[in-house]
Order: sequence, then C-alpha cells, then structure tokens
Amino acid sequence: DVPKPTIERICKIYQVLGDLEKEKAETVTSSRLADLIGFSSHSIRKDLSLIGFTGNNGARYQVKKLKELIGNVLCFDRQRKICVVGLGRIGSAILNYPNLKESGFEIAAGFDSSVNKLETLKTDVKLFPAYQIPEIVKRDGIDTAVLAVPSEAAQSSAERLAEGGIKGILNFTPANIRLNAKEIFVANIDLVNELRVVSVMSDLSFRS
Amino acid sequence: DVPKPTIERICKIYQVLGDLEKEKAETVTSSRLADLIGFSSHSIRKDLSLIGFTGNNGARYQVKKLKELIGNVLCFDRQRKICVVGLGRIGSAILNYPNLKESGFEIAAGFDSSVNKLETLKTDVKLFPAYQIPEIVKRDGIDTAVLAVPSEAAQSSAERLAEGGIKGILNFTPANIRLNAKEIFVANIDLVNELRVVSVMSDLSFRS
Ligand SMILES: NC(=O)c1ccc[n+]([C@@H]2O[C@H](COP(=O)([O-])OP(=O)(O)OC[C@H]3O[C@@H](n4cnc5c(N)ncnc54)[C@H](O)[C@@H]3O)[C@@H](O)[C@H]2O)c1
Ligand SMILES: NC(=O)c1ccc[n+]([C@@H]2O[C@H](COP(=O)([O-])OP(=O)(O)OC[C@H]3O[C@@H](n4cnc5c(N)ncnc54)[C@H](O)[C@@H]3O)[C@@H](O)[C@H]2O)c1
Repeated sequence: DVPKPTIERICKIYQVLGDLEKEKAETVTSSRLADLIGFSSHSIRKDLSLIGFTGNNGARYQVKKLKELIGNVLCFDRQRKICVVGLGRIGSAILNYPNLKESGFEIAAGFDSSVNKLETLKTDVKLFPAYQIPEIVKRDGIDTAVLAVPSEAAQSSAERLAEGGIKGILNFTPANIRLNAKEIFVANIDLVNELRVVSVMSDLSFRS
Repeated sequence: DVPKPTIERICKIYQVLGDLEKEKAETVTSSRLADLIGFSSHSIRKDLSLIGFTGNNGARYQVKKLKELIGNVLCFDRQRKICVVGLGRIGSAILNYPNLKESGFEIAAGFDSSVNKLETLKTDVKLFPAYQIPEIVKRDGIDTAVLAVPSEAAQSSAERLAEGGIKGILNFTPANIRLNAKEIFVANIDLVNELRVVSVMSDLSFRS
C-alpha cells in the first residue's frame, strides 16, 4: 500500500526526468535530481526502492532508463481515458489543453448540464448531457474524471461518476466530496492552498 | 530554511483544521489528523516543532488553538495582495473564485494584453493592460501573481512581474519559467502531473 506522498514524489521525479530528456541530458546526479524535485537524495532513493529500483549506487541515474522504469511500473505508457464534467471556464480550458494528449491522456467525453454549452462549445471532444454520465463512463471505460462544476453540483456529479464505475476524480471545486465507494480516489486542487504555500515560501526567501 | 514539502504539509494541516472548525470539532487526535492529511503523526509532530509548536504530548490537538498558531507564524491572518496575469478561461475563473477573499487574498489587479478582454470582462477587480505590470505591481505592493497566459507569453510576463518587485508566482502555464532573481518563488500547477497521481493512486486502490 504505497502512500500518496510517495506516489506524488515519484510522479514529480518522472516529470523532471522528462524535462531533462528534452534538454538531452543522459545522466543526472542524485543531488541535482534532489534539487530539481525539492526532496533529499535519501528520500528519492527510498521512494525508488519502493517501486523496485535498487540498482543504483546513489550517485548518478540514467535519465532515459529510470524514466522508462517508472513509466512501466506505474503504467504511464498506456493510454488513459478521462472525462471532464462541467464545461465552463475551467472545464473548457482543460478540454483545450494540448499537453494532455501527448502525455497519454485522451479526453473521451465532456459533460455539461447546459444544452447551450453542449451546442456552442468548439471542440473535437464528444460532448454529452450530464444525465448520461453513468452510461458513457461505463460504455467507454473511462477511469478518471476532472470535476469542474459549480460547488453545489459537485456531490451529485461525483455520485453519477461513481455509478458509471469511475476510479479516480480530480476535484477542482471547493466542495468536499464524500463517496461510499472508498476505493475511488479523490484528489482536490485548491488554488487557496497553492497561494498560501507560495506566499509562505516567498516570505521565507525574502526574509533570509 | 524550511523546505517546501514541510510548508506544503503545514498549509495542508491549516486547511484541514479549518474544515474541522467548520464541523464544530474542538479537538482532533493525532492519528485522525494524520489520516485527513495523508502523512504520519510522526511527521506532523516534526513539522509542527519546526514552527515552534512543541507543547503537545502527541495524542490530541486543540483545533482552534493550533490553527491560530500556524496562522500567526505563517502570517495567514494578514491580507495579501495578488494579481492575475492573463484573463482567458483560467484567469477569469480565478477572478471569480469567491473563496479567495474569505481566505485573506485580495485580487488587487488583473492584467491582459487584449484591449477587448479588458473592456468586456465583468468583474469588480481593477483591470490593466499587460505593459503596466511593473508599474502597478510596484505601486500597489502586490506580492504574488497567478500566471495564466499562453505558454509563449509566460517568460516575458514573469520578467515584467519581477521588474515590479513580485515575490511569488503561481504558474498555471506549461512553460518552465527562469528568473535571475532567485528569491522569487515560482510554483507550477500542472494538470498532467495531478492526473498521473490520481491514475496511479486509483490503480493501486482498485488492485488491492
Ligand atoms: N480549485 C480552484 O482553485 C478553483 C479556482 C477557480 C474556480 N474553481 C471552481 O471550479 C469550478 C468551475 O469554475 P468555473 O469558473 O469554470 O465555473 P463556470 O460557472 O464557468 O462553469 C461551470 C460549468 O458547470 C456546468 N454545470 C452546472 N451544473 C452542472 C451539473 N450538475 N453537471 C454538469 N455540469 C454542470 C455549467 O453549465 C457550467 O458550464 C467551480 O466550482 C469553482 O468554484 C476552483
Ligand atoms: N496547468 C494546467 O494544468 C493547465 C490546464 C489548462 C490550461 N493551462 C494553461 O493555462 C494557460 C491559460 O489557459 P487558458 O485556457 O485560460 O488560455 P486562454 O487563451 O483562454 O487565455 C489566455 C489569456 O492570456 C492573454 N494574454 C496573451 N498574451 C498575454 C500577455 N503577454 N500578457 C498578458 N495577457 C496575455 C490572452 O489575451 C488571453 O485572455 C495556458 O498557458 C494553458 O496552456 C494549464
């Protein structure tokens, strides 16, 4: 049972290795990787051993090789179907985010409760009315949903997704979602919390 | 020099204490807090001692008292001025996010390079053309900026903000920002990374 903070760190390592790959770096020292991620090389070594990577003396990593290993173990190389629920400002920004497709995430469906939105939005993604969430999520085998509805619609939208068999939800709304199915993983993105972290970190660096 | 992961955890503790306060909880056990945050009670105790909180036998915390302490030490109770650069879908969603004001973040300015956007956007926030960023950031003492411009405009917008004396940037764009002023804290919000974490965590919980 791997804890979420460990998974977050490993995903961050994967992302940083991707950036290094783009810069044509073939290897990276343990300490440079630690700097780029913001964690100690000790915790990096510990995290990587949890996913079976122990073949390193801890000084230097092969960028391509390590990235492939993480990608295989965590199944990043397979195509994943996601959907977006709520196609307002945040939802439509996500529909149009080019980075998704190149990272293996295919937006299989967009849902909204407003017929007007469904008819006027310019996108290649297939759009459906919100009441069709259970049917389409099940039919297309959609794993993950991005929730971008108004907070009062968050709980009911999450329940419809659960009904269709969704496995994970990325929640952009400020509402706290409670689902009976405890295996459905819900992550919350909160601008206020992000801003607090930035404020504190910049306070600290400007004081020292 | 407190590392970012520690600050992130403490901000998360603060947020969770706020939720508990709303639910009228007066105390919380160390293990329940650990569950809600996703970190061990040991690391919670370690983090809190870094900000001077050592007066606990580790079993139970006073919700209100602990939240106030964190709020004081990290200056969450003071009003902070932020600005939003780029008022498209993401930027205008943020302009309209009600939770900001109640958490002490005042949006002092919005910037965009499109005159049309500046004239047609419905908001109480004062809007300015992008070339006025250095002048307004300096004049109003704005600490933090949310960057929501297209990725090709990210670097130049960040430089204008730095020119005005910005202290922290929350970067929504996929561009990697490089600033000479190393004290300016830049945090990146990346939907792809968030989706990877959700995918992996839901895989794990559906396998076990
Ligand atoms: N996480 C953050 O930091 C952050 C920042 C800004 C906004 N938000 C939140 O993100 C959400 C979306 O914000 P926005 O500005 O894009 O809102 P918006 O009003 O522009 O869009 C909401 C969309 O959801 C649709 N909708 C309403 N009820 C629905 C339902 N039951 N099923 C499906 N679709 C439904 C609406 O028709 C609309 O298209 C809000 O909850 C907002 O509070 C979060
Ligand atoms: N972080 C994520 O996960 C995520 C998800 C979706 C989109 N995005 C990114 O967020 C950014 C905004 O996305 P969006 O959908 O809101 O884009 P958008 O095109 O709707 O809005 C961009 C806005 O920036 C303005 N702008 C352009 N150049 C500018 C400049 N030099 N100075 C000031 N303003 C300028 C435009 O006039 C427009 O109003 C993009 O970089 C996009 O790739 C990130």
